[in-house]
Amino acid sequence: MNIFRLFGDLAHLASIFILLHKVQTSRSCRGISFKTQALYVAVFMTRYLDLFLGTWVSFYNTLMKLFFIGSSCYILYLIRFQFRTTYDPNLDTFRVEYLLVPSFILGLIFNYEFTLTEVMWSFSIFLEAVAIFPQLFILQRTGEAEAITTHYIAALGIYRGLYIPNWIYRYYSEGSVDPIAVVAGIVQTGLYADFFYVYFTKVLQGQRFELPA
Amino acid sequence: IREEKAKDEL
Repeated sequence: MNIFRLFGDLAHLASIFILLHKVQTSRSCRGISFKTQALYVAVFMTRYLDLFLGTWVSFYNTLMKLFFIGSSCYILYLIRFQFRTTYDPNLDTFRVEYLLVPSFILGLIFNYEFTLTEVMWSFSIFLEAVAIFPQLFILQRTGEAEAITTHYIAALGIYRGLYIPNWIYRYYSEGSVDPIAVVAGIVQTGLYADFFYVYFTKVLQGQRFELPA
Repeated sequence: IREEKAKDEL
């Protein structure tokens, strides 16, 4: 564990709490992509299969994995049931099969061992890299977003961004590299570039998040 | 096989 990893994971935790806070205080999931959230459930379920196979890493690791699975399922419940009237499926129209199918194919090709858990792990890494697309698509379509929704997306981007110095640190301190995670992680972070540009130049200056026409 | 060390990442 190094400081980049720790703060990355904390940013990930923060993103979930920001999202829950947004939905529960506004009693609305307006602007939130159900599809992105459903993809995160798929990501966590396929990546954390080892939880159910008795692999033990650490208490921290197990606790975080359970939290990510539990909270992502809870968010789906909130959107689908508790606040379903505030969810607009006509805005959330990104075709998830464009993300699921290529991620699965990449998982079959690029993996560290051709076993169910390793292929699923690779699939989850590729899927996570692109899972934000439906959410960014809503942002693109509406052209604006509530500040709190943008804080959620920013926290997710920071989480992924911090994993990059973590890998550099681990390369020098442990000599280990995980090429699949690194390549997918760099792509994933890159997807946030446009978003961060608007976030830093507008939202953090106190202006509304509005995409240029 | 994925390195044991990397398996602690989330």
